[in-house]
Amino acid sequence: ASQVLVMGPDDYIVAVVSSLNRPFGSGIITPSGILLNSQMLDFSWLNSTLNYSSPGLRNLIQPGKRPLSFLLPTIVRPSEGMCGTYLCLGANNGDKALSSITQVLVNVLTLNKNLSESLSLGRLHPQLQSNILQVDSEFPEEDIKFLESRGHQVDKVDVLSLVHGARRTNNFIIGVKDPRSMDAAGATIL
Amino acid sequence: AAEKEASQQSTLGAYSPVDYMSITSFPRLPEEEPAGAAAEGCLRSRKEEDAFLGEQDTDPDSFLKSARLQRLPSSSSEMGSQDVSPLRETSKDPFSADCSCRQDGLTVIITACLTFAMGVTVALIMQIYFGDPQIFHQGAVVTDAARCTALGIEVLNKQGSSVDAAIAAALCAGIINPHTSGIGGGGVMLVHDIRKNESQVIDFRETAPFGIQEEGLQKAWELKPGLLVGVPGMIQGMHKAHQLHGRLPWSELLGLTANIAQDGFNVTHDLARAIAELKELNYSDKFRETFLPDGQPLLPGMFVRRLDLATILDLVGSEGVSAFYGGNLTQEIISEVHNYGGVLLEEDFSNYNALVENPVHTVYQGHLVLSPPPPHAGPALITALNILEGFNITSQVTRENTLHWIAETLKIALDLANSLGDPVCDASVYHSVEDMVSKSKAGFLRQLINDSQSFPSGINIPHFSMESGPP
Repeated sequence: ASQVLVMGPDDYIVAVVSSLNRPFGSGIITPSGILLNSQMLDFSWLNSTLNYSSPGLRNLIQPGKRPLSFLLPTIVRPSEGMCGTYLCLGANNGDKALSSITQVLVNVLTLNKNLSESLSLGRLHPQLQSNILQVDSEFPEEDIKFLESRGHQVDKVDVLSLVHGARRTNNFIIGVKDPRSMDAAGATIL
Repeated sequence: AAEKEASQQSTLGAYSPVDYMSITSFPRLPEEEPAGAAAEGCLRSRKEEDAFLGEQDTDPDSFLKSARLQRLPSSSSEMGSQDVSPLRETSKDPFSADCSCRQDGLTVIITACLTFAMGVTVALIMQIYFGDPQIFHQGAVVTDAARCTALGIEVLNKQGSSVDAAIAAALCAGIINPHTSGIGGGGVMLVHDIRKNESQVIDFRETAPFGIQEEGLQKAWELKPGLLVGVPGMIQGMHKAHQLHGRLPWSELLGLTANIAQDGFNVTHDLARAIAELKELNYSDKFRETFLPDGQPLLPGMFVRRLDLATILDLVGSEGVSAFYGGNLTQEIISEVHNYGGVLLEEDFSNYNALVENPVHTVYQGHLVLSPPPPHAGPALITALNILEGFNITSQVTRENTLHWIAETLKIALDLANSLGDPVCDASVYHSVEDMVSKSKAGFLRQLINDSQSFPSGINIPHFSMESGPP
């Protein structure tokens, strides 16, 4: 998925996450250059659904229906008043986006870490089918041992998900990209 | 006797209506000493008049008008009774020390000043809340590609709205990183207005074609990739967002984006990696020409132009969304999808609508967290946060415990996410969402987590009952 996060001078916060499903979608490109999506893969299919999670029946394919999506643009603001921290987050890579955004929010809002550090810290993601806990390359070995001592089966992967963010505290705004991405960029108007 | 007459005439002259106005208009006039009983009578009479005038409207204009009307008839009738002089004799002294006409004048001035000040204050407050910002303060843009971030900043610098910047940057992402998104796909936008504390979700996710059948899809999607194609929502989603929050003209926004494709850009590491990982060999000539020119994959940093996309964006910019949903582009997409075994129809495009909805939300650690509603997994994210909030995670709690709680909580949240679907097609999803975002349900789910031991995914998590729906 692609992410776009904007915190503008007009006091609006905008987060957009868009996708084609798989890389290059269906692989079909029209003569005029439009690459077409493969979003039907996000629907649950009956035979694979029933032996895994029966509530997935709500996501069976149907004409005119939108499939279940883990596109999760997320915005945070103070629950009372206007003063305090505003956040704007986006993430990619399917259901790993949910895990990643949760951990970044815990880092910023609970552990009071700054946004840059919160985005750069190692993250984990439980694979439901295999019951394996995936961790990314930034995840400390010490923490992996902690988790294994609690009975988690841990598997290390390079990148789980890219999370970008923007933060506003009063009138100070900063845009931060996930350091795992070589191409992403955050820019701030001063 | 002459002195007395002169004194009386002077008094009478001062009491004419014209002079009364002078008194009310100018609070400080030369004062004359009151004369005995006459002065006492004036005082009593003046007090009566003041009492009367005090009952009038506090508005200075109406006050003066009513005062004038009160006095004119009596003066003129008495004046008519005099043979020679138009003036009448009076025992009242309007210049007495206690004459409150001067206080009335001060009241008028103070009232006028206060009214003016209040008016200016109200106007300023309205300007602050409803007017354009007078000070261009900070802004930030983050995207997956530096070129698109720069475009977003450029739009903001052109006084475009945040949504304008997001539209341009999102369409740009489809040009620079065509493997992740583009006008042939869809997505979701979350917009929040800080001042009004209002939020909107614009859902432009793709929809299943009317001719789709699950059985056919399962059997043949690998051979017929056309079956995987949903109705693209990107252009309509961007247009809807622009209608709601756009400031720059639509054509200008798409023109700026088209310039990126026209002028060219450097291939990103991410695109190059995606091309390098392509496994299938049966891509069309157009696909190969675009991403594998001369049989070689594009490499990071190579300079490319997408003149084809520039033409489309210029067309949609000048002709509007109808150029995409119903024009030649629709016919071309349908034809191409059919070539690959798909079932898209023209009606799929004409019936497509980007939805505007409210986000789901919770309060986590004193902050309002907003996320998209189903069919997006926002409610599951809310559940995860609600569960974690109850663990009272602090920097004092061991990292070991925190990581274990997060892992176990995410298992529950991800499992619950699989119970979601499109509520438009299955209203029971709404009931599940209500349950999922409630703090009490989170408390119940938190109790299922064993602090010292991991539990297998999907076990012991109570799913929400299904009350209706096609299955």
